[in-house]
Amino acid sequence: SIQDRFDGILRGLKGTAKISESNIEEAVSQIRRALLEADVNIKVVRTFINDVREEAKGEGVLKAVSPGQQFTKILSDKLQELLGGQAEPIRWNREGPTVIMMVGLQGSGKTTSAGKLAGMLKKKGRKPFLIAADVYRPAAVDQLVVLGEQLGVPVFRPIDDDPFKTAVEGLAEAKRQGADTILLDTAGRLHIDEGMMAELEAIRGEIQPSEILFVADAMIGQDAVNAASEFDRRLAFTGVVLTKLDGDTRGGSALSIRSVTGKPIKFVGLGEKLDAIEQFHPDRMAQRILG
Amino acid sequence: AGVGRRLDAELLEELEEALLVSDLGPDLCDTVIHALRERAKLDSGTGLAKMIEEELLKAMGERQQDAPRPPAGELRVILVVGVNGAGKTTTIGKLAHRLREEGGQVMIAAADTFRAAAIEQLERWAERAGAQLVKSKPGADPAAVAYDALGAAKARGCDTLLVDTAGRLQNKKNLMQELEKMGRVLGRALPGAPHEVLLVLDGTTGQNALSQARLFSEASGVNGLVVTKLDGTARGGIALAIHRELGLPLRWVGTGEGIDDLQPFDAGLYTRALFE
Ligand SMILES: Nc1nc2c(ncn2[C@@H]2O[C@H](COP(=O)(O)OP(=O)(O)OP(=O)(O)O)[C@@H](O)[C@H]2O)c(=O)[nH]1
Ligand SMILES: Nc1nc2c(ncn2[C@@H]2O[C@H](COP(=O)(O)OP(=O)(O)OP(=O)(O)O)[C@@H](O)[C@H]2O)c(=O)[nH]1
Ligand SMILES: [Mg+2]
Ligand SMILES: [Mg+2]
Repeated sequence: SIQDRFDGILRGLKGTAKISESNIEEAVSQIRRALLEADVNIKVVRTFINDVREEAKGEGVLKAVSPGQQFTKILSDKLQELLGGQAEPIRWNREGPTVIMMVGLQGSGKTTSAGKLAGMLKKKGRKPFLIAADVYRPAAVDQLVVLGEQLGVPVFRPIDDDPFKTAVEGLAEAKRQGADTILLDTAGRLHIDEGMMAELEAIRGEIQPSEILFVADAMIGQDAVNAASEFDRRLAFTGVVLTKLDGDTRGGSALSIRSVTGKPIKFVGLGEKLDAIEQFHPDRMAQRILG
Repeated sequence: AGVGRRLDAELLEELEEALLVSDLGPDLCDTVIHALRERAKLDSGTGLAKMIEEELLKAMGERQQDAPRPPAGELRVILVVGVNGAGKTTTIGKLAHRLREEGGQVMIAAADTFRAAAIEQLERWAERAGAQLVKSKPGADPAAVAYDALGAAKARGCDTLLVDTAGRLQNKKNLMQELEKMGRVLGRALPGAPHEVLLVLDGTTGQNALSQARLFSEASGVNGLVVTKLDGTARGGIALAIHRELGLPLRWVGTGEGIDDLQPFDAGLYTRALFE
């Protein structure tokens, strides 16, 4: 763990010699390695360790009784702060039903997360409604229909193989049924696919969701910043769902995505079952990234 | 990297960043940069791009051993494994199509009996590819489905059986044991099976791919990799790190969501994309 690495570097100095700036530099290079191994983006790592270096030199590490511990504390506090101090709730619509749009790369967990959110909201006494607007992936609609059946939540099927029409008519039907929260599942797509990104922009423009959730696979590597920043640039998403955190990935993507877009990570996926979703905890994520 | 540039410190820094951004990982990246630094001292004749490509190819293994095949006329069994959402089912559709185009008779086993509409999804692909399919009900024992499919494939004179499995994260011991059992069942039904065990990796995956490769290899004897979604901006450098550590050859690259979007691995193209 990173604490062990620091203890290793700064161990010989407790009480005997003063720790020097070069000791701090050695520790900083360990952090850099650890963060890269954890899949934090290289540019984000660079900015982060510059801040940590300044704080370590300026604050108390040089004079601390236990420099290794002090350094780890600075590191973990900074990481937690960057990940977003408080878990942020869903942006509820002030008037009328809340529309939540799920977007992201292929296979990230959008359909499953739409189901999980519907389940979570139903347990909280809300009246969710699912719209299956992925007309491309074979049996994507069937997948959401099965989840809806398992949850007892209505699922609106595509109209004319047209995601835009489906979103619009689905919203109208949801209102007719008195639903208060609409979860719109969309097809996975590449951020560099002009036509597919334009499709999302058009849907967003028309139905004006109060929440757009970028669903990202926690094991994503350096590419996280490319996808996240482009989805953000085009859609101005309002929150992130980080999935498959029941795996053993360190999940540095959380820091990359948060740093580059400034958007809050709202939920984490912790399994394949429909109840495996939780609020995001920045402190737990910080510990995990540091390994 | 410009063709006319010298390998100085600034260029090495730029290159290091390019390789890290391609998900080579800090370890392999250090090795490559160090090797280049050494070579630059001794060898000013080789062009820069060529030098970088050569160092990367050392990690990749330019000549990949051919995929293991059964004796002529015997059914070949290919087991497809990997984490959730990597692209296993889609890759099977593409592989089936390719084999059909080459004149083969293909059987597919719908052994993902867990995920919602997994069987329906695979059915669509089998239809598109002109492959046969053996399936059971959701919740059925995956090894039993694979076993039945193998029997049917032999009976109907198919030359290849592709087995689709449910996505699973490698740290889930019970799910990895399920894969071990699948391998044993196939091997008992047909000695030598599964001849190929393909680990499908999402091309956007970071260093966790190493853990995937290690643990899936332990559980199911992976002997080949597929890297998908390289039509995006990810470069899939993790395949080099995996090859360096475990010697696993990269067999196929997924380049889109269509049935034709599968390329055999080309070491030169792959390595050049990592630093260009
Ligand atoms: N272990 C685990 N698996 C998950 C989690 N979230 C989703 N999955 C699985 O990941 C795979 C992909 O999930 P989907 O919901 O189909 O992903 P998607 O983003 O809708 O995929 P596309 O529509 O093809 O882009 C499925 O096997 C899911 O069961 C999670 O938090 N943990
Ligand atoms: N752009 C692109 N998308 C791909 C590629 N391969 C697969 N996909 C997409 O990735 C998503 C997941 O593919 P699946 O084949 O369902 O993945 P899987 O591994 O079978 O998923 P599970 O069975 O849920 O674990 C789908 O939307 C596919 O269309 C590829 O090479 N490029
Ligand atoms: Mg989906
Ligand atoms: Mg599948």
